[in-house]
This record gives sequence, structure tokens and C-alpha cells, in this order.
Amino acid sequence: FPALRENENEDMQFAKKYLKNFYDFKEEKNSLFKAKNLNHMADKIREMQSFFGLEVTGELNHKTMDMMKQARCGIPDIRS
Amino acid sequence: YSTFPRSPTWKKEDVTYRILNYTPDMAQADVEEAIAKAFQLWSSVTPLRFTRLYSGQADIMISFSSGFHGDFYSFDGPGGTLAHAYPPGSEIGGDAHFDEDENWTKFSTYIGYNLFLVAAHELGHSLGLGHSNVFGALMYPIYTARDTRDFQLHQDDIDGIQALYGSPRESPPTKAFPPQEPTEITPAEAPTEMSPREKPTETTPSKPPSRPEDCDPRLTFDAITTLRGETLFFKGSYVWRKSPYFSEIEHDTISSFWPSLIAGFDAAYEVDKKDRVLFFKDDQYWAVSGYNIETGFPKSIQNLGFPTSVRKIDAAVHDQNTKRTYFFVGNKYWSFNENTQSMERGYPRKISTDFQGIGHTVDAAFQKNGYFYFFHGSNQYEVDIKKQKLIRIMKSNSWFNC
Repeated sequence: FPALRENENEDMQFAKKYLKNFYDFKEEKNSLFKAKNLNHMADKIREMQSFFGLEVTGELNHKTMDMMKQARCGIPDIRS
Repeated sequence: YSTFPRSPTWKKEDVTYRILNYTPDMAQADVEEAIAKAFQLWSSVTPLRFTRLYSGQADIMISFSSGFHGDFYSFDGPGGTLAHAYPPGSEIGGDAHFDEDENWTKFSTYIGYNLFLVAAHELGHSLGLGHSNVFGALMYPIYTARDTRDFQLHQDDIDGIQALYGSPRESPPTKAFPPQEPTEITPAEAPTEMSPREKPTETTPSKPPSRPEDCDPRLTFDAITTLRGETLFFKGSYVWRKSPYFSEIEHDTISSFWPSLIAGFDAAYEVDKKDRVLFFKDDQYWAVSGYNIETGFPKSIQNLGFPTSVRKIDAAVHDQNTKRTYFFVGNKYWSFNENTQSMERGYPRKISTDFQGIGHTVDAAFQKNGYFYFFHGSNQYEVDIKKQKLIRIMKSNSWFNC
């Protein structure tokens, strides 16, 4: 895979934290599950995009990052 | 709307709250007023009554703090998370926490966060509501700056809270507390009974005027515009939406389309070729494209070329054929050239001179299928502008399939 540029990596970390806070994303600690984590994260991105009426792609595109960076309430949108 | 898992609610109608501390960003009285107003929003649509306590344990404890503040959800500094609140329950249940690292304000500006708006949202959680994915609903998770004067709950918010608590009793009981100098009463001084001066005064909530009936023959409008093939009729904060895409008239509020716009437009018109609608209120105007408000607005109407003597306009309509927009003020009108973006010479002129059969002021106007429709009170006048002919006079709400 192409190396992530710095800000893409930052975005990825920011998005992970956002999805953990508001979409009940749980990351597998064990690095063996990297692919599983990425799929699980894509599912949570899709869930967030669907909640906000964005195009559901499962990718961290510009609009999705924009929406994640808006000031908001700290209560989760989706909760288990 | 949504609720928390298992839909926790308060098992009583009298719910207490206490303000534990204050933000230095605002006067204490403004904090109290913002919170009292936020409670009143919810009490006006439910049987719930809210009483403020000055000491001891209240159901809803309200506080400002930053970073880690004793629960599992630390705040994150300026921006990002503004506040959070817990669903009904004992201890931390119902409590609302506001991030002191934000800039709190009582104004509806883009600088800082309006405490009333955020408190109203968080108290929705304190009563048991979760987030809504309806843009424009108060329980939408993302902060949207909007005008808080005669702020009204979105229908989605009302549906949600009434699903939990039902609608108000006949005589809606609310105890609005006048903002008083908040002093934290230490238990030793805490009066067992509130002294008479602190007795809440009964005030009826400022009930928003209800939407007039579609087919009320006296129905009048503030402003009317087309928008991408549909026609929007405005009155106060209400919108009637007539669309070729669905047969029913849809009932909305301005805030459900443009949350930051104030209610009570004077005029509105669409420049179809630019996919742009302009709204006018007093001496200001806004431009929107669909749901998006263009940046840099509101602007002063003098920006369009009106003399300073004109402080508001009555109606506006764009002629798609001539690319002219006509602005109606009193018994006169102006013609604005959308191509050159300037007022035409030789105006204002008398309305009755150029618009056959329109011998009075115009409340609202729009163009449809080549005809102009001018509204005056509960009547509308269909005019063929090319032939300079008044075709017919109808009731203003003839578009509502009455």
C-alpha cells in the first residue's frame, strides 16, 4: 500500500477517536487483526455517513472529515 | 429522533435542577436565563415542570468544567465536544456538563457557542432523548448557530419528547424563575421552605402562534418564492411547500430548512438561472442555494441600490424572461437588472401604472408558468405581464387544493 501522508495519518487517528466516542468503534489491539480493524472501521464510517446523510462510501473523504470536525455534543450518536 | 437504550425517563412531572457553578464568559443572570429558557422550551410541550434548587441534590445538576471532570468523558479543549448530559436516573443521571474551554455567549453569533441552544440540546438528553439525524432538529448532534429569538422546537424534537412524556396538560404549568442573583446557599443557611420572594411566579409560556389552516379563507402570506420547481409560501416561521413531485402540501418551518435564518420574511424571490433564492427581512437580505446559506450574508438592502429611506421591502419577484427583478415598496416598485446587478434608471414607478389591476400594496409575489401572482391580504391577482392584463382574482390559498 502507498505510505500514508502525515495528515492522512492524523486524519485516521482523529477519525478513530471520533468513531470510538460516537459510534461505538472498538479497535482490536492485536496488530494481527489489522485488516479486520480496517473493515470494522469502514463499517463504522459507513454508519456515521449514513447518520449524517453523507454519501456512504466507508472512506474518510473530505466531506466525512469535515463533518467529524464540526463542534458537537459529546453524547454518542449510536450506542450498543 | 431517538432515545437511550430502554428509554429511561423521569417517573414524575416535577423535576428539579441546580446550577452548581458559572462560566466566566457570561453574566450569571444570562447563564440562569439561558438555562431557564431551555427548560421552558421542553416544559411548553410536555407535562413536565422544572424547579430550581439552590442547594442539596437536584435531579439535574448543571456545571461548567474542562478536561477531566470526574466522569469517564473528559472534555477536549476548545471546539470538538461542547457539552454532554446523562439520561434520567439517580446520581449522575440527568446531569449536564458544559466544557468551560469553549467560549459561551448569549448572542446568536458565529463567535462562541450560544448557551441557550446547547443547554436546550443537553437538557433533551437529561430528559431521555438521544440524537436525531434530522438536520434542523434541536437534537441533531452538530452545533448549528441560529437565531434564538422566538426559537421553536422542530416537529421531530416534539414527537420525541412527547413519545416519552406525552403532551402538556390543559393549563401548561411552567414556573419560570426570574433570573436572580445566584448565591450558593450553604446547607446551614438553606431555608427549608423557599421564602415568599423566591416563590416562582406563574407565567404561561410564550406559546408560539399555531399554524393557520391551509384552507382558511382569511389566510395571508409574508412572502412567496419558487425554488427548483417548487413553490414555498411563508408566514411567520411556517412554510407551506407545494411541489410537482408530491401531491400533498408539505408543512415545514423555516428553521427546518435554514436553521440560522430568522422567521418572518418580508419578501423572497428565486433567480432560477443561478439556483439562488434571496430572502428579505427589514433592511437585510440573505442568499441561499438549496439548504446552503451563502457566506457573507446578511447584507444591507442598500447594497442592491435602494436609497437609505427604504428600510424594508414588501415583496419581490424575478421575471425569468426579462431577467429583471421587481421590488415592491408601498405603492411603488423598483426594477433590478440581474445581469448588471444594478437598479434600473427611472425607478421607482407607481405599481398601478405598470401592473394592470394592482392598485394597492403587494404582500408577496411570484412567477409561475409565465404569469405573475400578486398577493394582497387574502386575495391574489393573476396577471399576464406581456399583455398587461389582469386575468383573474383568487383566494391567496388557492394553491392548496382547497
